[in-house]
Amino acid sequence: LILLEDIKKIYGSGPTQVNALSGVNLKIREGEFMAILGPSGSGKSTLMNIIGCLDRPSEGRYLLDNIDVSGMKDDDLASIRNKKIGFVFQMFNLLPKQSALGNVMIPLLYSGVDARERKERGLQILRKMGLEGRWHHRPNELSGGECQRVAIARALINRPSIVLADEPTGNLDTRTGEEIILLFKRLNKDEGVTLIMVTHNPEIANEASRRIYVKDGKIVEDTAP
Amino acid sequence: LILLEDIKKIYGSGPTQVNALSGVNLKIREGEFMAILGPSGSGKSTLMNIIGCLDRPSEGRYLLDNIDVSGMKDDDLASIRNKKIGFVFQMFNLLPKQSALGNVMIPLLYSGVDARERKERGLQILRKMGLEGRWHHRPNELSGGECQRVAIARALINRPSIVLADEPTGNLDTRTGEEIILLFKRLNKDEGVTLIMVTHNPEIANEASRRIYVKDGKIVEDTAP
Ligand SMILES: Nc1ncnc2c1ncn2[C@@H]1O[C@H](COP(=O)(O)OP(=O)(O)OP(=O)(O)O)[C@@H](O)[C@H]1O
Ligand SMILES: Nc1ncnc2c1ncn2[C@@H]1O[C@H](COP(=O)(O)OP(=O)(O)OP(=O)(O)O)[C@@H](O)[C@H]1O
Ligand SMILES: [Mg+2]
Ligand SMILES: [Mg+2]
Repeated sequence: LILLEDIKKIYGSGPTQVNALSGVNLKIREGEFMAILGPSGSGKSTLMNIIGCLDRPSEGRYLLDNIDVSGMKDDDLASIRNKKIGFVFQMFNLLPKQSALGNVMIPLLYSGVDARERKERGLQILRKMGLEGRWHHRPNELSGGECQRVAIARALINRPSIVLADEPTGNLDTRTGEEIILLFKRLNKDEGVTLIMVTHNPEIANEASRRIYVKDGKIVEDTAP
Repeated sequence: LILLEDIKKIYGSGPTQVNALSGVNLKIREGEFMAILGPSGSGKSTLMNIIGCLDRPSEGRYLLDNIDVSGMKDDDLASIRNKKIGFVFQMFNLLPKQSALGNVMIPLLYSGVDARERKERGLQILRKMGLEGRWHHRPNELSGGECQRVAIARALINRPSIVLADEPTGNLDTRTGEEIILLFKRLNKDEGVTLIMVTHNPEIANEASRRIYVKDGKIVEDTAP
């Protein structure tokens, strides 16, 4: 499903150059639940953004469903991404002027769903996240963990076949975090959604069927057989 | 040191009113290390913002060092805050157009330190956080955990006597997180800094000398004798 060959990501040049990724080779099969661990600054989010077609590698090849997306144009990249991938950002990336409902409905705008159904599905998924009483709040009127749950709802609303979650429970208390992990596990087990999750939480990492460790822009360990 | 009497915080009115805090009574002594736990949306950050003089209560009294700050004017509140309190925000609140060093030096601007010493102390505390190689990066050129460490450095640079940290390790891997907790513990044990920390991390909560649990805007449990 996902094939990365010798992927590099370089920021800047000269003395301030940062090799955020320096040669990553990775194969991910459909339906896997893979956890990504590693120290702060090691390149996990950079790797996630490339897998999620939100950023292009500086070098290397990326095949998604056998399509070479490495050098694709922005529009083509965006349409592949919107159809197949749900992305939960580490910093949420919510639109500040939209309500929780407005934010959650955005992926449905791209897939041509009509206004009535957008609102219905938006409220439904917010209810699933325990946020029905907050649907009208803007991000600055929500707690950190509530923002995180809006970001998760937005990623799942379009029923993507691949979900990329960058530390989805960092701002959640243990119980809310466990509910979210249960939800992700069910998506993976029952609906076959491929799940790729950056986490610092050992409990989440233990739930995954595969773990990779990133350090200094390289994969240093991989529990795949 | 800190005395909260029947503190309330109300957002909005009518059917959409949110009672973020509904009657909080709390006494904190100098030199305590108190952890604040509770579900997402329960009012922890709202409580922290009031203790940190960043927000005013809707009702109730707040005495800081025997000074009634409940109804103080913005300027007086800001000068008390800058002198006594270091605040680590849950969402970091870094200035996007400033480098890591620029962000860390800001509290020193308010306390009249000259440019050369500001830069020296800024680089020193960034080095302590393991960020010397990133001092010139802006927030959008830093990882999530690197941003979090810049926010911690900014809170500590002015050697405040009270440090309020709202989930300071949510974006850090286990090892970096443990180093930060060790740093906070040393500040509390060796320098007598009063430490008030919101956390979802049981390891941090265990290190604290006192734990309070917030639920639906009230303190439901307090381990203080
Ligand atoms: N400006 C606002 N207007 C309306 N409601 C608000 C506003 N700010 C916060 N709230 C609500 O007040 C409640 C408490 O928010 P707070 O940020 O204190 O929670 P928290 O305990 O810090 O949660 P978390 O652990 O998720 O960070 C939340 O339910 C939130 O939706
Ligand atoms: N735009 C940029 N310009 C320069 N350097 C960057 C840029 N974006 C990220 N970096 C650097 O690349 C490295 C990898 O960043 P990345 O966000 O992938 O780390 P991470 O593993 O997700 O860390 P964390 O666990 O703290 O979120 C970091 O050291 C960061 O400073
Ligand atoms: Mg990251
Ligand atoms: Mg909070």
